[in-house]
Amino acid sequence: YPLHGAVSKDHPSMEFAQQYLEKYYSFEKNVEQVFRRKDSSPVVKKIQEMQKFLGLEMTGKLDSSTMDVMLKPRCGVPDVGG
Amino acid sequence: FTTFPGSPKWRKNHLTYRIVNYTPDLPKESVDSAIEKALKVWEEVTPLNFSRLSEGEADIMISFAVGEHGDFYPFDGPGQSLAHAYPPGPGFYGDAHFDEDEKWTLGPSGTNLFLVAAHELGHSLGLFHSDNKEALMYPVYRFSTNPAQFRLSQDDINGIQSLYGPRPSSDAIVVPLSSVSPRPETPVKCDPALSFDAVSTLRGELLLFKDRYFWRKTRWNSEPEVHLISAFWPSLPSHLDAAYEAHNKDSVFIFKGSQFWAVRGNEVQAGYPKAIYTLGFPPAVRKIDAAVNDSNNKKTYFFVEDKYWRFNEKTNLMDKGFPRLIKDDFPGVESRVDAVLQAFGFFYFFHGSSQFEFDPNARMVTHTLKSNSWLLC
Repeated sequence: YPLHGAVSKDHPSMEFAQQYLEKYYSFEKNVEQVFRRKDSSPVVKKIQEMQKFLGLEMTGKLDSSTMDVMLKPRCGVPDVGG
Repeated sequence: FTTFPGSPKWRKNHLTYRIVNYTPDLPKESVDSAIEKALKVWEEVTPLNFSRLSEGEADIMISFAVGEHGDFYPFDGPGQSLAHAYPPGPGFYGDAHFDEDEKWTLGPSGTNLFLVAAHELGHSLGLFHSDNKEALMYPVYRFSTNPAQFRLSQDDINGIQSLYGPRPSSDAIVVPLSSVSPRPETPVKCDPALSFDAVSTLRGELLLFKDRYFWRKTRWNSEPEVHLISAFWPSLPSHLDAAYEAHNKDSVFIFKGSQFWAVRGNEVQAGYPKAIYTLGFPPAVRKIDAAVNDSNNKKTYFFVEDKYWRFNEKTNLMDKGFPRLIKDDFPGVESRVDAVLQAFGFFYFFHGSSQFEFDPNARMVTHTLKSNSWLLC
């Protein structure tokens, strides 16, 4: 079942993206389930939330410009949440 | 901008900070200077002011660490997470941690300590991240053109002032951020607008302090020498408030904010800095404007805004009946004194680019000179 092309489970950056979203966007821990679930809209929504905050086009995908920003050095304090 | 959930903020304007350890990437005084400048970024736009502790628990504890460092937020090696900090509050709240696995620098290469520290200290004061790419509080690190030209964005200013309000105009600090690069401009000694931060004698020599420099006038060399303060006393801050020599103690006392240091020759004495309140000042006094020791009566006069105190160097106690108004005992001397010097039986009160020669016997100002007249200008 295509995950809306958001993040296929074997996307090379999925692990990194998972950690990034968990660490900075309070993404739930058990992303395995979410990423594998048929309905991947929570993932898309979370990626869009991050893209919005970082001033990126809200594609909901881990496109290259999104990955570029995610790979840049940054502050360790989360962007959302407590 | 955003603030942390619940908008935690410090309930006082005078905060302490302590640099707990240092990165081997930079000289200590460069770290001191970068942190001092990062704090000044926020000080300039709020009522907040900061003083540094060299031991004990400060509101903001600043440290360098690698990997797991005891707060459940382990660092991750070079890159990605550079540092983190906690919102205002007791204990570890307010603290800022820097990842020692980064290459900390003062310039564009590596990771610029000043820029990251200014961001992290924004967190220590209560700001969360901003989605404004121009804001200091934007989470992704990018080296702005040059820290020397660094300016807070309006978004940052709106954010911090939503917590603490603006800086009271009377305290407005107009000191431009000088560069954290190692080539700051030397002040021009014959600039007619030159003013001094502090002036003191030292074993017969004359020291005139300005920003991070001081001129030294010796008896054997009429031409004054200019030096970096840190070249003689690395642990002393720059932009001093006051300095005086207690002749009976063979020491020069240096004041900045609510702290002071004792210097003998080029040795900063152990156990300093101390809080000015140990001299007997009330808590309302946050800084000293000027100080001078009267070698005739071994008393030291401390000037704070329009008042002054008198301190007995023999008993180490503030005299009773003080503070008194400056204008009552030094008629003709403008308040808000920058520095004071005693020489040739006169007191020389520095106020901006002017200097008032005061005759204590006649109790009147006998001459008005340019402040830099001592530099043969």
